Amino acid sequence: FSKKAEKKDEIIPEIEEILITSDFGVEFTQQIISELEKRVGAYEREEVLAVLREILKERISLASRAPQPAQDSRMTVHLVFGVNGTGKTTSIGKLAFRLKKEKRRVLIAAADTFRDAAIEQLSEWARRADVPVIRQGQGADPGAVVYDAIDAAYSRKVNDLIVDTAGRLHNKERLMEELKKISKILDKKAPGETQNRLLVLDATTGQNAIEQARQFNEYTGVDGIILTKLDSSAKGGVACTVSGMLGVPILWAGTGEKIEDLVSFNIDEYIDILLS
Amino acid sequence: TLTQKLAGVFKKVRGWGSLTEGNIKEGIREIRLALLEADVSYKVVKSFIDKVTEEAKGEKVLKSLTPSQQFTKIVHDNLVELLGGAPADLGIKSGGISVIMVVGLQGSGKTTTCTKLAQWVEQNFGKKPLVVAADPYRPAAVEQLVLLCRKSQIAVFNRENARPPEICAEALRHAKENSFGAVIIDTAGRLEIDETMMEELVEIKKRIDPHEILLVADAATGQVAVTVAQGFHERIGITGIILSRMDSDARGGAALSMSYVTGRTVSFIGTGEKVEDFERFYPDRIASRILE
Ligand SMILES: Nc1nc2c(ncn2[C@@H]2O[C@H](COP(=O)(O)OP(=O)(O)OP(=O)(O)O)[C@@H](O)[C@H]2O)c(=O)[nH]1
Ligand SMILES: Nc1nc2c(ncn2[C@@H]2O[C@H](COP(=O)(O)OP(=O)(O)OP(=O)(O)O)[C@@H](O)[C@H]2O)c(=O)[nH]1
Ligand SMILES: [Mg+2]
Ligand SMILES: [Mg+2]
Repeated sequence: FSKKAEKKDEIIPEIEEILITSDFGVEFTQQIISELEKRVGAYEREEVLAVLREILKERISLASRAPQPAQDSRMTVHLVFGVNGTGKTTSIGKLAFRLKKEKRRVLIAAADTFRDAAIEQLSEWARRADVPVIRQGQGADPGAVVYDAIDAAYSRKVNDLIVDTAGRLHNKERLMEELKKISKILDKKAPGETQNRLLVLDATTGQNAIEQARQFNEYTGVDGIILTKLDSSAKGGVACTVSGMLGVPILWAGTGEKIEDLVSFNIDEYIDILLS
Repeated sequence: TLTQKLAGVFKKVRGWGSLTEGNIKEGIREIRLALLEADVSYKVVKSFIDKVTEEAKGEKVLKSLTPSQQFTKIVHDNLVELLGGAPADLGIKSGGISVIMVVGLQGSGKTTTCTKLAQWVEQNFGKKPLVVAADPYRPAAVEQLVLLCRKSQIAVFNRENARPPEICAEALRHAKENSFGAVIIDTAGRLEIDETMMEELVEIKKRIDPHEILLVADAATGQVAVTVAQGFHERIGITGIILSRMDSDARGGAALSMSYVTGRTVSFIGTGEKVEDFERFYPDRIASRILE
């Protein structure tokens, strides 16, 4: 009996360290550990890791549980948002590239009219993806850009309209209200279409991502997560916590700075890397 | 808050000498949780806890009439000490050209910070700053820096079709010929695990011999703060840290991790997207934020 306790005393702290240093957070880690202790028989390494994998898969929302696209909608409107510097603009370039390769008609809206050279940066990515951009000048009303973009999307029979927005901190009320307004314009002006609210999270971010997700979910709702910079030394565990908390899947992972560096998030591969 | 939690742990302790091993253990546990929840890296929490535990078992707490206050004070004082004690300053020399290299992960706020630094140097040290656009990779990075500097009437140097080490060397020559007092280099974001890109920083450093190499990191950085800071420090030697986006509600535990592993202190914080959103860092403010 004491051999089991010995093994447990070795492996449980090890698992705890893996989860905490991967940014799963104290609370989520504790929940996983207590679930693990309920299900594990002998504390053999193989068995513990297998049970851990099971638990993680249950708690992280899978893409297969994502809402299905609207029945007779030809167009999907992707609104991309998140705090500053997370990789929104770059991810839009990657996503547009990928959708275009799948033979879809794609259009990008440059609704970050605030940050210096944001429109130029996005336009360069659009050029690389060979996708048109709807843009106005720096300082234009982002709502006006979106308005134009929807008109253009309909007239060009676009399948995917991807909207880039300015980075904004979730605790800045005025900026969050601005985003909410943009989201409402998309709902009103493209009513029958599939609306995808995409939150971009940076894998190097810590527990603050939870509050980010909560606030963005409050103001615009979140349908999916893009987890960027997974090529870094960070594991992005907090995105898993967020996925479980909001019940939304991590749809895409950013794995570098090139246009091809976007993959469909695969939970098994992710857990492999986590536990390697 | 941690202060409240510690008060809860010790509320049943009355009077001199009645503190138990159990109370201390529970208090230590609360501190550990608070630090991890504030994003302080796991191994940094471990050493911090070891140090605090030793002090907590000492005379002051055992004989104190208010153990929870004494406990909180030990944590607070150790946080402040780890964060560098007093606010640090920029290593701007009185004569010659001060060269500052700005480095960090992708999207951490370097480009924005370079403009803020330039204005700070001009207003606080009376030196004419030259900002150098040494990121030829990110689309429109040079445009971004040029626009930012132009808005604040700060001189900016860029060179098309040149590699960063050459750009920096040429910028330094330009600075000497045009009586600039400080050169601030905006480098491309990079991973500390990217050999080629870290080698580029080593090469830039060799060419321009900087007085300051500042690591810009997001205040909301998680557990990797310790790995990232260590990576940059071991390769090129960090002389200071700047925490960006401190206007978020992030707890900022990354400050502790990075100070711990580099032995350097956070000297400035970014508090917004405008050039004036830049302040000196006060250790006891972050200590309070973490204890919140
Ligand atoms: N290593 C790595 N870098 C990335 C990834 N995605 C984006 N980046 C980099 O992160 C930095 C910021 O990317 P942006 O696309 O400008 O981020 P953003 O969210 O649009 O930034 P703001 O609009 O200023 O809020 C750039 O240097 C990108 O190249 C990724 O998956 N891996
Ligand atoms: N709210 C807030 N935003 C900031 C702060 N510092 C930078 N930002 C924003 O963060 C985003 C990224 O800033 P950049 O200066 O482009 O970051 P960078 O490190 O140069 O990015 P790369 O060159 O791609 O590595 C931009 O949207 C900035 O406006 C800050 O202190 N507060
Ligand atoms: Mg952007
Ligand atoms: Mg930059």
